[in-house]
Amino acid sequence: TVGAVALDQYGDLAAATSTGGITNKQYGRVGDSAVIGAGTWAENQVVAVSTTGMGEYFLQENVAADLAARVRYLNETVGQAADHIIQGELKDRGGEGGLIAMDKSGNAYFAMNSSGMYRASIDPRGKCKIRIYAD
Amino acid sequence: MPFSIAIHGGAGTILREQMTPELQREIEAALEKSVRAGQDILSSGGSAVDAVTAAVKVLEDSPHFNAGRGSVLTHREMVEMDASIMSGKGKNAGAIAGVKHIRNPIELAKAVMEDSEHVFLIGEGAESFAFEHDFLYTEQDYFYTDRRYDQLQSMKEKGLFALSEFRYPDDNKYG
Repeated sequence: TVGAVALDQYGDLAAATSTGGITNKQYGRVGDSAVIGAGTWAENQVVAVSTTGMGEYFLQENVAADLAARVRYLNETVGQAADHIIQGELKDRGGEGGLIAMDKSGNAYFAMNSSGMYRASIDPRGKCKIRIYAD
Repeated sequence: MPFSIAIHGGAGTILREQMTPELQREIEAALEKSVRAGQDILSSGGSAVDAVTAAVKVLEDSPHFNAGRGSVLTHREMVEMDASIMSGKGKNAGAIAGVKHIRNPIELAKAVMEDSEHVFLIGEGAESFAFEHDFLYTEQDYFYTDRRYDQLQSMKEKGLFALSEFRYPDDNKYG
């Protein structure tokens, strides 16, 4: 699965996610990537989110929309909300994976409970970071 | 206003001991190409929607990631891809699932968001919509890679659906 989140100079957020699913899938299985609210969410002044991982768990936890709700209603930072879900509710359920999120100021957050996540960002100052492993 | 972009190419178990320097360089180069494609659009005044689309397209075109060209294979040895996109401005959204002949599924999701009255299209209907909107039919051969075929055969032999064979360092990186 791949994805991206961005903030443009007009203050608009966006998120996108794309996937081939899981190897050997049958029965018309669809994971969270295609489901708005589970794998993808963008809401100006709140957050943009794209997720990757065991899709069935991300569907059940409604991960992307839940992250936005925590920011909107609990006034959590995007980082706090992302960690609460990925390291808490998702992990407790047995779901492995991660997400990228961007707040209204263009700060990027990466959260994962797996050993790694291919990821990269360019911050508002133009600094590029590329990482693979969690540590 | 400042602008910013972040991308991912999938999470899961990625084995350090099987990550060769050459493969790591290729993956990191693709990640950088992706994030810079989005940044180029943002720095020239483009929208966040166009930026995330461009960034995801780069990753879909790479065989290293489970999307587009590098998609894993289904039980029937086909690719079957899903994608979605959402704009924070007005919370517009577009999504597609189960498409087999679309080179860049994220572009189709964007077309659903911008050019249809719908949010989510699946399978044959999604492809019919695509061809009515000038998307090209892409043969399955384009998506085929030896890596994904070997992965599938191994899964079939074991009757598994998850990625538990570690021939490549990220074979257990989830789709």
